Amino acid sequence: FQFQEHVFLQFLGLDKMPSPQKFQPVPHIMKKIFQDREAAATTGVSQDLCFVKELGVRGNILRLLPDQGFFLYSNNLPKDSSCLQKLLYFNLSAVKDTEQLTMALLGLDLGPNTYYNLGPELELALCLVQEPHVWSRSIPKPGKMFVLQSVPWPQGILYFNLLDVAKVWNNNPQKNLGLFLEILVKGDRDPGVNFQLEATCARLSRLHASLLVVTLNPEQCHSSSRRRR
Amino acid sequence: AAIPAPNASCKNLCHPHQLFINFRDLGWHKWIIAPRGFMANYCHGHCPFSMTTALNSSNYAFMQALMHVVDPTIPQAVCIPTKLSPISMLYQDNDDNVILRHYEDMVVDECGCG
Repeated sequence: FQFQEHVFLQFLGLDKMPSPQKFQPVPHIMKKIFQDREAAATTGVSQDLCFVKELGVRGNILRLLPDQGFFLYSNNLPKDSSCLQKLLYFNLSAVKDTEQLTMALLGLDLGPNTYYNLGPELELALCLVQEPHVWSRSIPKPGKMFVLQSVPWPQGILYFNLLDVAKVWNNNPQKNLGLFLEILVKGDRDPGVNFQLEATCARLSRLHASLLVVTLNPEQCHSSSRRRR
Repeated sequence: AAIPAPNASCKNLCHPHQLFINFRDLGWHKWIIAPRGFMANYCHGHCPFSMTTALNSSNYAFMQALMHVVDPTIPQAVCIPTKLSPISMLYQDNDDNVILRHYEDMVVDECGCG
């Protein structure tokens, strides 16, 4: 029985039986896709299991990768104009060679949308880390910046398209050194708003990041032209 | 020669039977987030020659059943799934990734002799 269970787990795309300590939160979009597919199956509606209509991309496997990076400093007194610095790291090793990446969406949850805590306007910068040895807990030297976005408070989840970056990481895992995230206070700091600023930065220390990856396994999904024929 | 009437009553003929797979029974509830289980069903029952046309049989099953009548060492056609449908599964792997995948051919919708 153990042997056959192992074979079936391989069929499910698992090398061994997972033993998570606790379940990770499932994002709303994955819940919705799951529920839509269940409803369609119950009513007998035919489904294209290789197209994720909720995301508008082809694919048959959705993965939510947790951030395995670390805060460089936070919730202390903000230094200069920097409110938060964090290394984001996503392990793409679960994506098999046979799979094609069709979507990689970085989600940064900055906390609940609340108008109670109107704080200073922030600026969010994302850079690729290009120098190795970032795990020494020293601040990595940021490489090419590819996102610089103004963040008017309050904010919920911000999304960024990382498909091109994720393709590079997936093809060359040694290039996956992570992302350097920095949240800065926009404009000149008024000494009178220091308290508010500290509270804002402290709240950001609970920032949660994840990468939603959609892949297509051509072995399980024939091309659309073939299916039509 | 006349084909003998089947011994089996209608309830013993090939048809889908309900089977709920509860992931807890397999210990898989520890890593599968949803669903908790699913109605997989299974096929079981006789496939007598006289009923091959009525039991959603393949042409091959018909020929095999015919040959079984001629030569009983050739086994009868067997009751197998003829229509299957997929399920979706949300689970967590060993890297704490949350995964949503769709698996084809997991639920038996119809059975027939083949």
